[in-house]
Amino acid sequence: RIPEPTVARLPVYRRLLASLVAGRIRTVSSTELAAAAGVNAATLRRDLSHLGTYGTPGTGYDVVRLGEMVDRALALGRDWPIVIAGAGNLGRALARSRGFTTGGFRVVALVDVDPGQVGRTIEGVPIAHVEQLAELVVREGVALGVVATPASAAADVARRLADAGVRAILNFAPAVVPSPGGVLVRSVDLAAELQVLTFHLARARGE
Amino acid sequence: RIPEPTVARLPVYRRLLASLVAGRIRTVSSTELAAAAGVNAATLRRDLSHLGTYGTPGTGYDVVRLGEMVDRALALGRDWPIVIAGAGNLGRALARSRGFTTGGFRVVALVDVDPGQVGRTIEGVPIAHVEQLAELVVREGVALGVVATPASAAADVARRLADAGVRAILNFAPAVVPSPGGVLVRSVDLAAELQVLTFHLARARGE
Ligand SMILES: NC(=O)c1ccc[n+]([C@@H]2O[C@H](COP(=O)([O-])OP(=O)(O)OC[C@H]3O[C@@H](n4cnc5c(N)ncnc54)[C@H](O)[C@@H]3O)[C@@H](O)[C@H]2O)c1
Ligand SMILES: NC(=O)c1ccc[n+]([C@@H]2O[C@H](COP(=O)([O-])OP(=O)(O)OC[C@H]3O[C@@H](n4cnc5c(N)ncnc54)[C@H](O)[C@@H]3O)[C@@H](O)[C@H]2O)c1
Repeated sequence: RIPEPTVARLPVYRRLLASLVAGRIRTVSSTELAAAAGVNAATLRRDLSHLGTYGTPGTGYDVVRLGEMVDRALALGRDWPIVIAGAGNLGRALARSRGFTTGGFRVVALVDVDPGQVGRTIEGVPIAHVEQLAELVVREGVALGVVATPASAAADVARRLADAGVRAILNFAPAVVPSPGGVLVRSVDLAAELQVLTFHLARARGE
Repeated sequence: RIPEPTVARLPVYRRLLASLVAGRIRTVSSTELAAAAGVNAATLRRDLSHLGTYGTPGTGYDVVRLGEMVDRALALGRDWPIVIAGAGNLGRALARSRGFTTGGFRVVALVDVDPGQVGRTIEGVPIAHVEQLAELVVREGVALGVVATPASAAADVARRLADAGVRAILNFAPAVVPSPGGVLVRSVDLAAELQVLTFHLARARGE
């Protein structure tokens, strides 16, 4: 099993390797790659050893080969259709973002309960009613669901996504969403990120 | 020093305690609070012991007192003025979000380089030119900066925020942003969150 902190660093290595490939750099040392990633070289070497790659002493890692290994570990390069539940501020920003949909991730639809939203499109992506979720997931082969609804609706929406057949869920609502039927749920709480910052600021002042 | 995973769970406990207080519940056991937070009871007890509170065997924790301790540790309830750099899709969604600005966090301005954005307002919050950042931070006593610019501008914007006097930065751009002049930087990469999900999906299928 690969430790969770290692998994969370793989997307950073992927991005750095992609820009090295674009810059036609053939090899990179663990020290250089670690410095660019903001981690120490021993951590990077340990992380990459979990993928079964050790680099060659003296020359480092083959950039193209390492990039492919990390891409394969992250299962990138395939088609990952996504549905976003909640076509509000955040849902619409995610649907519009080129940054969110890199590496094969593709928002195929948003769903909402607000009749004023249903039937519209965001950059060509349709907003359907949440009642049509099951049919949409099957038709489009949707693998991933994103929850961008109010916290009060989050657990119910996650259950509907799982029942419809999605295999993993990214939840942005500030609520603890239990994993419906064994489907993987990962939560990101943007407001909590600010609170972690103020925690450290208060500590730094000795409070 | 409190371990980082403990710090990251405090906002979840805070939210749950706030809803117990609203529900006029006087005490809560570590088992109940842990179940609501989706962690095991031993982890919760260890987390709270870092704040110096142990609960009473048999009755559990005093909800109001525990809520106040967690709020104090997170330095909530004060006024935390925020400036958002980048008034694009994400910056505007954050400025509009009631969910992002709870517990004393207040977006006082956005800054941008696009003349088409400068001079507008988002729900009453002005968009200024990034050249006015330093004057804005001093005038409004801004403590926190949020980076919602393209990745190419992120490190430069973080430096400007630090030079202007902000004390901590939350970065949403997919770039490694070094901590300018010792100012705390925390990065959240929304696209990377999807990649962690697909990593686990690929693993689950034995790939
Ligand atoms: N906007 C942000 O930047 C931001 C920041 C932090 C947290 N969040 C969290 O993200 C979530 C969305 O925030 P927002 O600002 O977009 O809110 P919003 O109110 O603008 O949008 C929520 C949308 O969800 C829809 N909805 C409600 N119930 C639904 C259901 N059962 N099924 C499908 N859709 C449903 C609503 O009709 C609405 O369109 C909230 O939980 C919020 O706390 C958002
Ligand atoms: N929108 C999302 O949901 C989302 C999801 C994942 C990642 N991100 C990341 O968040 C960042 C913002 O994304 P977006 O979708 O809002 O992009 P966007 O292009 O809509 O907005 C970016 C804004 O930054 C401004 N800007 C550029 N250089 C600047 C500078 N030096 N100082 C101040 N402002 C500057 C631009 O004028 C523009 O208004 C990007 O790095 C993106 O990869 C966004």
